[in-house]
Amino acid sequence: FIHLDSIEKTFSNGKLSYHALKGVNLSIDRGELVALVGPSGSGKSTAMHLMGLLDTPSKGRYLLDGLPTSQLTSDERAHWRNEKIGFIFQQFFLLPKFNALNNVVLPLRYRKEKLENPIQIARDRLADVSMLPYEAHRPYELSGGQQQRVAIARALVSNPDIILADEPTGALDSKTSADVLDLLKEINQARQTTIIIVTHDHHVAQQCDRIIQIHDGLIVDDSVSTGG
Amino acid sequence: FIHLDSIEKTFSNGKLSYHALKGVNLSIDRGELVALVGPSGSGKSTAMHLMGLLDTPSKGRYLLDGLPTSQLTSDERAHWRNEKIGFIFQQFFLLPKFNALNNVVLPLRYRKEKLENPIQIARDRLADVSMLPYEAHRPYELSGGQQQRVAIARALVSNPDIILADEPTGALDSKTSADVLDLLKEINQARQTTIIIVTHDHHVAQQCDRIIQIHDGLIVDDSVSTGG
Ligand SMILES: Nc1ncnc2c1ncn2[C@@H]1O[C@H](COP(=O)(O)OP(=O)(O)OP(=O)(O)O)[C@@H](O)[C@H]1O
Ligand SMILES: Nc1ncnc2c1ncn2[C@@H]1O[C@H](COP(=O)(O)OP(=O)(O)OP(=O)(O)O)[C@@H](O)[C@H]1O
Ligand SMILES: [Mg+2]
Ligand SMILES: [Mg+2]
Repeated sequence: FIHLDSIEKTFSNGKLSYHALKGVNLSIDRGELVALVGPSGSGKSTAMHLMGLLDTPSKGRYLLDGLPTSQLTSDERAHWRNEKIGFIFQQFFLLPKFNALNNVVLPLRYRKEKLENPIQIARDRLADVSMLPYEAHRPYELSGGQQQRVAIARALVSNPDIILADEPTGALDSKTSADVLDLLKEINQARQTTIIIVTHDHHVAQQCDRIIQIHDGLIVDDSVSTGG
Repeated sequence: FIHLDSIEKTFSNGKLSYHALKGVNLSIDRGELVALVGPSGSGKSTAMHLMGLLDTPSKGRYLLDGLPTSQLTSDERAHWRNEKIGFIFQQFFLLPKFNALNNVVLPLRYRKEKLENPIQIARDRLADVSMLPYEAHRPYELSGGQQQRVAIARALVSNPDIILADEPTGALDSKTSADVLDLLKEINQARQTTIIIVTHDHHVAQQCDRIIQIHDGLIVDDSVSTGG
């Protein structure tokens, strides 16, 4: 379903050239719940941005549901990104001029076929992360962990096929972390949503079915989780 | 040294009024290494901003080194903030147009008496967090954990009397987290720097001398750490 074949990613800005991914091979089937772990700077967010179609590889191929992504039209890429992939960013990226409710409902306004009750759906997702009482708060009126939870609600609102969660519990206390992980596991089991979680938290990694370890731009281990 | 007396903080934006701190009493002596823990939204960052003179209480008094902070002139407040307090923000707040080295050296440019070799000092602090090879990278050219480490180096560069670290290891893997905590403990012991660390990581909290628990804007526990 998600297939990375000899993927390389190099960042250059004229003066310096940085090889963030040096030849990554990875196959993830539909419905898998996968943890991606590794040291700071090892390439996790870079890999997530490639899988989320937010960036393109320097070398290698990315096949998504059998299709070479290099051959997608820009409309098709936008369709995947907006409706089929839900991305929870390491830095949240909520829009500062919108309150929590409007941040969460925004992806639904971009759909081709409009839904009947987008506000109710957005409220349900906020309730899922215990943030409904804060629907009128703007991002700067929320704590770090509250902003993270709004970013999570926003990624879920389109019922995506794939959820890419880049450190979704980094700013959360252990109880709230456990709630978020239970929510993601429930979505994975109820809807066969493919979920990839970047995490530095071993408790979170152990609760996934499979753990992929990345180090210095290469995958160094890829095995079934023993459940901790 | 840091003394909060019946501190309350209420945020209002016309429509909604939120009591983030509801009567906090806290005394921290010079040279203490204290963890501040509690659920997401409980008031930790709010308390840190008050202690760092980045915000003022709605009620109550904050005495710093015996002085009522409400009576500080704005020059004195700036002096404390820029030279005596090092603040590591939950969201880093690096300046996007400056590279890592320039972000770290910037506080030294604001001092009244200029130092002889600010660039070397900045490089030493970057080396302390293993970020010297990245001195020319701008924030968007760094991973989340790398940005966090640059923010830490920046907070240390003025040799402050007080370090306020708001979740300094949130984006770091366990090895890098342990390195950062060792660095902070070393500074605490070598220079009697007063350090307050907000953390969701129990390993980090256990390594401090004292753990303060906050819940819904009130302190619910304040005791010596048992060392985990
Ligand atoms: N400007 C504001 N207006 C309204 N409410 C606010 C504002 N700033 C913070 N709050 C509220 O104050 C409470 C405390 O926020 P704070 O940032 O101190 O929490 P925290 O303990 O640091 O949480 P986290 O662990 O998630 O970072 C939160 O419930 C938040 O919604
Ligand atoms: N635009 C860029 N230009 C240069 N180097 C970059 C750029 N973006 C990322 N890098 C480098 O690529 C490497 C991988 O970054 P990435 O963000 O994928 O790491 P990560 O595994 O997510 O780390 P963390 O756990 O700290 O978030 C880092 O060493 C970073 O410095
Ligand atoms: Mg990252
Ligand atoms: Mg906070």
